[in-house]
Amino acid sequence: LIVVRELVRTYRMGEVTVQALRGVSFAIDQGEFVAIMGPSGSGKSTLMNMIGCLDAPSGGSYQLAGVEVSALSDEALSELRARTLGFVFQRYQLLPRQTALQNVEMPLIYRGVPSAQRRWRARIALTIVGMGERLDHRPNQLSGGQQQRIAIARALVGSPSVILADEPTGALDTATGAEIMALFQRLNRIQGVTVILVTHDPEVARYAGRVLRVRDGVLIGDGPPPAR
Amino acid sequence: LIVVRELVRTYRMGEVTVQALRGVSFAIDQGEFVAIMGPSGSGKSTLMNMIGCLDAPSGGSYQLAGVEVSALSDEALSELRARTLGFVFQRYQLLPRQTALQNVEMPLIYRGVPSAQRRWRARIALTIVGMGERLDHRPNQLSGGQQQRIAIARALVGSPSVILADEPTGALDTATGAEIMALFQRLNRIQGVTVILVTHDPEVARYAGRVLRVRDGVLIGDGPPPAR
Ligand SMILES: Nc1ncnc2c1ncn2[C@@H]1O[C@H](COP(=O)(O)OP(=O)(O)OP(=O)(O)O)[C@@H](O)[C@H]1O
Ligand SMILES: Nc1ncnc2c1ncn2[C@@H]1O[C@H](COP(=O)(O)OP(=O)(O)OP(=O)(O)O)[C@@H](O)[C@H]1O
Ligand SMILES: [Mg+2]
Ligand SMILES: [Mg+2]
Repeated sequence: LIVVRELVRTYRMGEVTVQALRGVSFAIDQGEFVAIMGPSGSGKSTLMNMIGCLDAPSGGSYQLAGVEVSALSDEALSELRARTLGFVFQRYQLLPRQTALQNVEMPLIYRGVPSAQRRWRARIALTIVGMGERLDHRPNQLSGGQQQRIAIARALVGSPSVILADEPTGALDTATGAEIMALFQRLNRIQGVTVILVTHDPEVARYAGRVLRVRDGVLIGDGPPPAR
Repeated sequence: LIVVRELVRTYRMGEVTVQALRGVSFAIDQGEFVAIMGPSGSGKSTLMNMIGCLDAPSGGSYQLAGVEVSALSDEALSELRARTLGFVFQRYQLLPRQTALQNVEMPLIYRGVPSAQRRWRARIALTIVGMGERLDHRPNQLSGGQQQRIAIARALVGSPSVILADEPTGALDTATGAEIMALFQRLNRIQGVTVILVTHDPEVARYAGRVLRVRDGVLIGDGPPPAR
């Protein structure tokens, strides 16, 4: 499903060059549950942006569902992304002037889903993450963990075949975090959804079947999750 | 140092009323290391905003260093806050158009510290949190955990007597998080800095001498940190 080869991402700011990714290669099959771990600044979010088709690499190749992503037009890319992926951003990236419901409806608006159906599906997604009573709240009227859950609901509402989640339980207490991880687990085991998540938490990584370890923009490990 | 009595905070949005804090009472002495824990949406950040003089309660009283905070003028309040407190926000709240260095200099600009000294102290604070090589980067050129460390450096740069930190290691890998907690521990034990932090992580809470547990805007526990 996902084939990444020698992926490079370099940021240039005047004289300074940051090599966020320095040649990363791996493959992920449909139905896998993969965790990405590594120190702060090691390239995890950069890698997620590549996989999520939100950013283009400086070098190397990325194939998603057999398609070379760099060969696609912007339009075809947006369409592939909307159809296939659900993304939970590290900083949530909610629209501040939209309500929780409107934020979660966004992916369905993009897909042309009719409004009654869209509203219904968004309500369900919000209820699943425990935010069913906050539909009309705006992000700045919600706690950090509540905002994170809105972002998770938005990633799920389009029933994507791949969920990319950048530290999806970072702002959640243990009990709520466990509920969200159980949800991802069900989607993975029962519906075959491919889950790729970034985490610093070994407890979260244990839900995955496989852990990719990153350090300084390089893959330094690819194996089972940390033992207890 | 900190005396909170029957603190109430109610948010009204049209017909909906959210009771974020429903009458919270406790006292914290100079030199204590306190953790605040509780479910997502339970009122922790709201309580931190009260203690940090960033928000006024709807009811009850709050005394800081013997002064009733609600009796102060805005000016006197800002001055007390700048002199006494260092705050790490849950969402970091960095100025997006300022560099890391400029962001960390802010509290010292407010205090009228001369520019050479200010720059020097900001550099030291950034080096202490491992961000010494990113002085000229802007927040959107930094990873989540790097931004969080800038926010921590900014809270420390004024050598405050009280540090308020809302989930200060949420975006950090285990090793970096442990470095930050060791830093807070040194400031507390060696320099007598009062540390009050919100966390979801029992590992972090164990650095504290005392844990205040919140649920639905009410204090439900006040005792030692969770056992291993
Ligand atoms: N500006 C606001 N307007 C309306 N309601 C608010 C506002 N800020 C917070 N709330 C509500 O007050 C309650 C407490 O929020 P608070 O941010 O203190 O929770 P928290 O314990 O910090 O949660 P988390 O662990 O998710 O960060 C929540 O129900 C939240 O939705
Ligand atoms: N827009 C940008 N411009 C310049 N440098 C950047 C940019 N975005 C990220 N970087 C740098 O690229 C490196 C990797 O960043 P990335 O966000 O992928 O790290 P991360 O592993 O997600 O870290 P964290 O765990 O702290 O979220 C970091 O050194 C970061 O400073
Ligand atoms: Mg990141
Ligand atoms: Mg909070």
